[in-house]
Amino acid sequence: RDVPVKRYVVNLDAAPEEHFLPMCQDPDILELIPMLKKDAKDMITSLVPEEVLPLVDILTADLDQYLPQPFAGEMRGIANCTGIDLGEIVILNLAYDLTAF
Amino acid sequence: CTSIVAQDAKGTIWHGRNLDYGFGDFLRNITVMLDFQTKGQTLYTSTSYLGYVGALTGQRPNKFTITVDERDQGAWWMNALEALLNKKASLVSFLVRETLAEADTYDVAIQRLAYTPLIAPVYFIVGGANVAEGAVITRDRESALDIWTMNPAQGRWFVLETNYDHWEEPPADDNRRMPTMKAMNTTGQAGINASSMFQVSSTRPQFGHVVLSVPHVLNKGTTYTAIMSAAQPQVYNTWVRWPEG
Repeated sequence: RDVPVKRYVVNLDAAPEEHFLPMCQDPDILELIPMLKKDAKDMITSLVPEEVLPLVDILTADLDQYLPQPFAGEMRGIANCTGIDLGEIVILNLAYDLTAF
Repeated sequence: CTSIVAQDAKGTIWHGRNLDYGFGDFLRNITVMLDFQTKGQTLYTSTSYLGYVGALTGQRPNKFTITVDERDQGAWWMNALEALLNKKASLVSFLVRETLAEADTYDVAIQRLAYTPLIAPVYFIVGGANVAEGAVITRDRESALDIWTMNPAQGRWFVLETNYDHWEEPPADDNRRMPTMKAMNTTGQAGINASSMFQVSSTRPQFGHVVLSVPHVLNKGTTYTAIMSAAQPQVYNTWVRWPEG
């Protein structure tokens, strides 16, 4: 059951908000989104120290001030196309740095 | 995680990695490969997850390959302080993606990964496209603590990293380093290629037909295996692993 993974093109010439649109629009991915929403919440609750969550709220409220482009725009684009809360997308993207200690 | 950079007998550099993490089934379902293109040409490629914009595994074609292995040091608030007080500190996965996008040579990539301030400690494992280009960078938040390089001329034809500083013994209950070294030495420099790197990454402790439940190269937490060779960018592939069937 060692399965090669699906491959997508990210067009860096497009606006950051559009970088991950082709992946979001793939029917295989669309099918996964309800599961992703649920599992993302579980993962966040288990991984991130409670004390850190207020910091993430501050960061999410003014994403462009704290995160460089294209990352801030890409996260907004992913939140828009998946319907997942932007704060949750941000936390998942900070997961390594929040948990490597 | 386990990352290996090896030079085969012809001088080709190979880079293999297992990404081990919790939430395995969740991550296995959303693992993807991304070709980041400009003007229709691939600038760099990464293995990632749906919704994840950074890179923990990636390749700049014909230049270098990078993998990230977790390094747990200090307390959570040290990461938070670094994020709040050091405006130049980067997220680990963002630095990898920026390096893939902007560094034009193996040496530039090494310098950038070694000396850019980071929010969290980490191991960067880097492979190049030329002979003897392979290194493990042990990172603290501010800078590199150590850069351990391959030295085929003196018999060090591979470097490997799990999740412990290479100059210290790993804990007995998580010693994935020893079985990886054993598998590499059994394969030998002459036997190294994409297929054998995948086999090394798939090593499990077995007694007859019974797979033993001890930490190993391929383990319950392994979500994917990626094999790369910067000099042969078309080789790069990623397989989702289901170690428990």
